[in-house]
Amino acid sequence: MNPFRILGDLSHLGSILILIYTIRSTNTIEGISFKTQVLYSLVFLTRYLDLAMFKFISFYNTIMKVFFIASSIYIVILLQKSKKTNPISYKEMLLTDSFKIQYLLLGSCGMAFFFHHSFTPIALLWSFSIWLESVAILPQLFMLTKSGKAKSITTHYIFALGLYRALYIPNWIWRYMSESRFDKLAISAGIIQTLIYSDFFYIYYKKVIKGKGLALPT
Amino acid sequence: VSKLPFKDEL
Repeated sequence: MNPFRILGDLSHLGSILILIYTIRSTNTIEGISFKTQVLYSLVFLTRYLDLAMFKFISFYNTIMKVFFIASSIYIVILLQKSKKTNPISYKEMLLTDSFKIQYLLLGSCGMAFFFHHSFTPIALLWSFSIWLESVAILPQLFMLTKSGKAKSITTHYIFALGLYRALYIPNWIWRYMSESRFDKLAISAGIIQTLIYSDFFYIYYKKVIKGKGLALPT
Repeated sequence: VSKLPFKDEL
């Protein structure tokens, strides 16, 4: 494994830990999109079906997959629990979390139907999860634009996730050169995803670093 | 160039 991939995976892991730590320590879910978190659970559950088939790739691979599935479900449960422990915060979240995810789900189904490695249930679900991951952050970004303010938790979380995506691109270049391997599907969806993050960071840079607060244009 | 899917990635 090359350094870009290890750093990318660690950054992905870090983003999840930041999210869990903040929800638990502050007992607030303000600024976090429930829809994005449900989509990530769906992404991991549909992608890592090979775990259930006992297709062993490596110890690292198995541990990480189990962690991603378990932590994403845990986050959804934490957010649901706040319905009782912090009803005001929960209600506010529901009000601003209004992105229509049915389009993302339908679009990912369509993309999986047209672009896949083979027409088998596992390969189709794998492709679906790749396309869905590329857009799963949109409800979260949409929520930020609507509320017009970004809590530092959410920006740390999005930064760590964006870093993970960005690092996967040099990882693919590395793999192309050292292993002569190339996965058009994963790379195309990955580039789309990175572009979505870049767009967010560009706006964030313009609005926040240049000191105007985060009121994103809609 | 091998075009096998990147199933080893996360």
